[in-house]
Amino acid sequence: MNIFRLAGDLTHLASVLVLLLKIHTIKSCAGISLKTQELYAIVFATRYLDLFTTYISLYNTLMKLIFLGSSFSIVWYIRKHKIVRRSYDKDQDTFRHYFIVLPCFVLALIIHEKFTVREVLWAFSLYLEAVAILPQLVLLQRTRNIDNLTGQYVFLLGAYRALYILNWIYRYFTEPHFVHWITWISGLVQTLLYADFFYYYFQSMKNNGKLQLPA
Amino acid sequence: KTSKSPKDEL
Repeated sequence: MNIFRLAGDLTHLASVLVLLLKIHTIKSCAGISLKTQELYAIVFATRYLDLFTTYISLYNTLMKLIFLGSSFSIVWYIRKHKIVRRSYDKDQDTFRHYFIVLPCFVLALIIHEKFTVREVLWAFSLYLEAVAILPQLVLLQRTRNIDNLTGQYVFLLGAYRALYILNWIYRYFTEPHFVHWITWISGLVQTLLYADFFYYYFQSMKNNGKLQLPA
Repeated sequence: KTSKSPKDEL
């Protein structure tokens, strides 16, 4: 494992911790899209099916369990927790799941490495992860005044994706035949979705001000 | 080094 991959995983972990911190200690999920969180839960559930069949490393297994556990508990908190759920911006978070899930599934049926249940679900999880942030970005755009933790959360998620791209570039040059178009293109699309957010995030840092997206 | 699949990633 190279430094970019490790840094990417740790950034991903940090994003989840920031979100749990917000939900668990402040008891608020204001500005957080339940739709995005549910899509991530589906992403991890379909991608980590190999937990039961392939052992890669203790690190890999532990991280998978953490991402699975945290994504489902975040969904539980927003839906079921008696205090947290009151802060959920239900009326603003209107993105429809099937607009995202259905095209990803169809695409996975067409483009995959092998036509087996696991491979199709694996491709599906990559396509879905690429666009799962969309409901969250739409919600940010609508709320406009974004609190610090929500801003950090989205920034860390974007940074995790950018580091994964560096990881693939590194692997491409150090491992023979490391060419994986499905992973690369969906990963690139996913990272590009953050470009706009990054722009305003760095602007707000430069001006030492609050993160605010234009209407 | 041998070629691996990105399935060892998360």
